[in-house]
Amino acid sequence: VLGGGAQGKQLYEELEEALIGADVGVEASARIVQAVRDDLKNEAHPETVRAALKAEIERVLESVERPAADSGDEPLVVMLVGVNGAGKTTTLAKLAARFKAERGPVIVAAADTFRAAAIDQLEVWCNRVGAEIIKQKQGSDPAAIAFDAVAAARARGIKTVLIDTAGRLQTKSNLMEELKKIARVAGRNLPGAPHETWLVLDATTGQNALSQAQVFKEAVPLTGVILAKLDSTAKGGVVIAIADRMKLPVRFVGIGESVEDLRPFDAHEFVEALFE
Amino acid sequence: TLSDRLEGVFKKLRGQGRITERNIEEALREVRLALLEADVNIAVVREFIEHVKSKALGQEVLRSLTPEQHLIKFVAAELAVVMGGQARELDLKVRPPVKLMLVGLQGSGKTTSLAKLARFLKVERKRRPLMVSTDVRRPAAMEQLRVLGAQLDIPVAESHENEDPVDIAERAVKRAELGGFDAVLIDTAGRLQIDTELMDELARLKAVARPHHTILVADAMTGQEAANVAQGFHARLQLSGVILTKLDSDARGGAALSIRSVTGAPILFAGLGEKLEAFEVFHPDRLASRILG
Ligand SMILES: Nc1nc2c(ncn2[C@@H]2O[C@H](COP(=O)(O)OP(=O)(O)OP(=O)(O)O)[C@@H](O)[C@H]2O)c(=O)[nH]1
Ligand SMILES: Nc1nc2c(ncn2[C@@H]2O[C@H](COP(=O)(O)OP(=O)(O)OP(=O)(O)O)[C@@H](O)[C@H]2O)c(=O)[nH]1
Ligand SMILES: [Mg+2]
Ligand SMILES: [Mg+2]
Repeated sequence: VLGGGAQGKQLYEELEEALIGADVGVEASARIVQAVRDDLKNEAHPETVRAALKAEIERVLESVERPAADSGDEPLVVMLVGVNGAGKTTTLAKLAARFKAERGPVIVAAADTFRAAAIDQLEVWCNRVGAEIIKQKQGSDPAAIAFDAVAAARARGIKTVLIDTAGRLQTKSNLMEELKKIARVAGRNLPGAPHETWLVLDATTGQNALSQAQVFKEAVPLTGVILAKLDSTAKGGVVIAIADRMKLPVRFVGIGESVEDLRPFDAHEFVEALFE
Repeated sequence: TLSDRLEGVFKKLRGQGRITERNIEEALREVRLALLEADVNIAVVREFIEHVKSKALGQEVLRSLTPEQHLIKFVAAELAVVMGGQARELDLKVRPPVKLMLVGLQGSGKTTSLAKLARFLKVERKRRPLMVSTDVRRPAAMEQLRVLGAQLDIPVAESHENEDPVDIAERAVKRAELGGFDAVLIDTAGRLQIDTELMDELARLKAVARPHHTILVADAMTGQEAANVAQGFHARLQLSGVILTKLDSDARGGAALSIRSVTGAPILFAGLGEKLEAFEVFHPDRLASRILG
């Protein structure tokens, strides 16, 4: 039994440091460890403490899970957003393959009209997974493409629309305005669209992820997070604070660069990996 | 800000009587927190705090009328020193063509930075660069570099997705040597430092192309793993420099300290935006105060 002595203190410090090392963040790590400490009242075996800590984190993550939106008879419109290079386009390809298998033909809106070869990149992916791409030439209005994609899906009874957007830093207010407009215009064609807006986060990102979630959520109604690149050595601990503070669930995790490298988020698996 | 928090610490310390060496510990704890919040790797933070403590800063801080200001200036100066002191020049004084190879994690900004660096060499250093993509994996990666080359009016060497990256690089170097280019910039596919097969590919690429500079392109918003990632690339490839991208974000950039600390490689350039002109020589002192927050 540890008690409140030096040994107990050292264990809690070590656990806190392990969480910090997993990008959970200083404040969130301290809060989680303190919550467990209060609960166990400094009287527990190291194994009990560790198990309690895992359970607490799992609880935080699972408490914000919720099913995907239901668009009724209309197409489900999903928009992917996030900072530059996070993994949006690749994640979209993976989602397109998954949704196609589950729900039938998918329409993809190539709404990154800015970055060099962005449309080319998405086009290769759409050909590979058998999804139809709605695109215009580089420099055209991304909102118009999103609108056209939703209109096309509705006209042809296609059940899923996935919108790829250009990477943008949340510090660029004009780009956040552009994103608002894309969402607004999509909703003009189909009220309620986009039904799901997922922030793609690079698992190697540190505490800036929290600011990304906060600012993107101010611009568009974020309904979830996708943690890409979890096959890296990074643990993606940032999603814990995002769940706790913003009530955003992790929908999927990306675990590689191939189309099948996407898993639905499993809080238990995630927490186990956090302590490996 | 750290300044406010240190002020609070020293106010409380003064309230307890004279400030002693031992209560500098409390002030350093605030510095530690600031560095961790800035994403500096926890082991690197530990080492840096020890380093600061051992420099016997206690004395000067204790005698100062505004110890929090003195401590911050001292820590910022130490940070800047650890990060390489003054801005470092990219050494181009080699028999042409100077060869540069850019490596790093997926999505860190290699392709864009390669084009930015080529533009820098052309416009600021009056060189004739040739760019080449050895990324045979990412869809439209080669097209991406071609588009950037066209924007800059900088030639891009021939490459095909069904080729061996090493053959592509070799051919580009040969072309540069024959064709009056004095710089070759080699783009590589993003990869994880733990991917043995892809790290082997990179080592082979380096052995054949023999670049003068092997540069890690790292995202300024990278978290704790920046240390391990840099360590992994450095151990296999001997990095000669680093480009830190996306510094136009509001990420504190602690990854820079982690990377510099574990590799000793100088941070040469900062990526400051998506446009190709958004690129400058890196200034360690500026980043030092940003990291401290
Ligand atoms: N290892 C790994 N790499 C990934 C994963 N997801 C994406 N990537 C890679 O990350 C890089 C960037 O992916 P993109 O899909 O282009 O990212 P993006 O967010 O669309 O980038 P921008 O549109 O430029 O902002 C590519 O090399 C992808 O193959 C993942 O889950 N694991
Ligand atoms: N805001 C900002 N964006 C940047 C910067 N550098 C690169 N980017 C963007 O980051 C994204 C990824 O850049 P790439 O050059 O494709 O990254 P990469 O490392 O070549 O990606 P892979 O080849 O897939 O590993 C693109 O959207 C770039 O425009 C920068 O300094 N600031
Ligand atoms: Mg993209
Ligand atoms: Mg690239």
